[in-house]
Amino acid sequence: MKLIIAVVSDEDSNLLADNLNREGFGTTKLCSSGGFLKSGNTTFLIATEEDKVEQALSIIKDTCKGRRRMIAPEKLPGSFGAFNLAMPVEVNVGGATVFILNIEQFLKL
Amino acid sequence: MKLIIAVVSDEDSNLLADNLNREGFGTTKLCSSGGFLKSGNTTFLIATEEDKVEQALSIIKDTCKGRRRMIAPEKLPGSFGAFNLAMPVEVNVGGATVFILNIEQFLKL
Amino acid sequence: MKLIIAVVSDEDSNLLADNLNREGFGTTKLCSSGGFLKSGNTTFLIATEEDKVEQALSIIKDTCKGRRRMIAPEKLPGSFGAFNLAMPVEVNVGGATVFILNIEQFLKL
Ligand SMILES: Nc1ncnc2c1ncn2[C@@H]1O[C@@H]2COP(=O)(O)O[C@H]3[C@@H](O)[C@H](n4cnc5c(N)ncnc54)O[C@@H]3COP(=O)(O)O[C@H]2[C@H]1O
Ligand SMILES: Nc1ncnc2c1ncn2[C@@H]1O[C@@H]2COP(=O)(O)O[C@H]3[C@@H](O)[C@H](n4cnc5c(N)ncnc54)O[C@@H]3COP(=O)(O)O[C@H]2[C@H]1O
Ligand SMILES: Nc1ncnc2c1ncn2[C@@H]1O[C@@H]2COP(=O)(O)O[C@H]3[C@@H](O)[C@H](n4cnc5c(N)ncnc54)O[C@@H]3COP(=O)(O)O[C@H]2[C@H]1O
Repeated sequence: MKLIIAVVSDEDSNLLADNLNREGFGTTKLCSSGGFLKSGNTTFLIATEEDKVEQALSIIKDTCKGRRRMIAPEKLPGSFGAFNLAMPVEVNVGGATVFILNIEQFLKL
Repeated sequence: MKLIIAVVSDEDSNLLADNLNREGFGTTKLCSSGGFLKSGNTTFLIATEEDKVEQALSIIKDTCKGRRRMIAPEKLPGSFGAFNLAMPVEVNVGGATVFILNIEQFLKL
Repeated sequence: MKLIIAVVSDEDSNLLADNLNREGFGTTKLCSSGGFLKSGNTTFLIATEEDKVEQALSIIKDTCKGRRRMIAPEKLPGSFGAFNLAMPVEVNVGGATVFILNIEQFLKL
């Protein structure tokens, strides 16, 4: 079994849960936020057989769209503020950031 | 060390934290929700020595009870809605869904 | 790639996100709570190259401070309540509790 951890935008999260469930995937959603933009996003936990990982990844890829976010420069950490940018800064946020880990045991108790 | 990730119902979560703590287990609770029923549940992170995994699993098994949930058919993803079911659908939710992963390093900083 | 999971106090979490981002680390924050004190804390997910793990750990160590928490005895699980302690109990909470797991695949979809 593998654990797919996928960080996706809040806008895509309900549709992603439905698209995964329809194909028989079990999913758990955690409320989360990005460390950089500090705005809300959703972290999925998806435990699945190894031979279904590719299918889950293609559902995530098809469902989650990249977006552009405008953010006030003073809200950005570190050196951004130092340039005293007057204009908002445009930041690209990808469709999904995905980590795959190995599960040693999967149990329903 | 092993990381036990256990998804349990909200009703069992406080009792489970107390039963685990009483036996000296460290635990962290994440607020979560099920992808299918979209209702709240609780995800536990429990890092423990490999030789205490069996004890943690038996505490989880004894504390977390399976439940039946009634859900309006139009709230279910995928083909359920298509049959235009008038009656609510009964869904069994298990006591706990558990994944066990290997921890390479455990640190208190 | 490695996944660093770090449980830190809420007070340190924004500063930690900024200190990690400034050094180019990606981070996701999950709202969480401790199983013992039942008060809020923050769980970070930080996926990083293996050769940058030490740097991330030293940023966590420098940013997150240990604290003492006073807690009413009847709120503590297990045998604490049985001694009918009148005085609040002092509990030390460390700066950060950290687990490091192996990531088999890291993807931006
Ligand atoms: N130090 C930095 N310097 C310059 N630009 C930065 C940066 N950190 C992030 N960004 C940019 O800001 C976007 C949003 O990051 P945020 O941390 O809010 O939200 C992130 C975060 O919650 C998660 N994430 C990304 N990489 C991660 C990692 N290595 N570990 C843990 N979570 C990660 O996925 C979300 C979307 O990430 P994505 O890469 O698509 O999009 C990122 C990236 O384009
Ligand atoms: N492989 C996995 N990966 C990650 N998390 C997992 C998982 N399997 C289960 N979970 C988590 O555990 C909760 C309870 O699952 P259980 O299988 O006992 O009980 C499930 C199951 O009996 C049923 N169910 C779930 N998905 C289904 C599907 N695609 N088709 C039919 N029934 C489904 O609905 C109940 C509640 O599901 P819900 O999603 O709300 O809540 C799930 C979900 O949060
Ligand atoms: N093995 C593990 N697995 C998963 N998460 C873990 C963990 N060890 C620690 N944590 C997480 O880190 C937080 C701080 O733990 P720390 O050990 O510094 O500080 C702890 C410790 O000094 C004490 N404590 C915790 N459990 C105890 C127990 N069973 N008996 C006596 N003292 C306990 O209370 C403080 C706060 O604990 P709390 O549970 O509220 O909050 C914990 C918990 O959220």
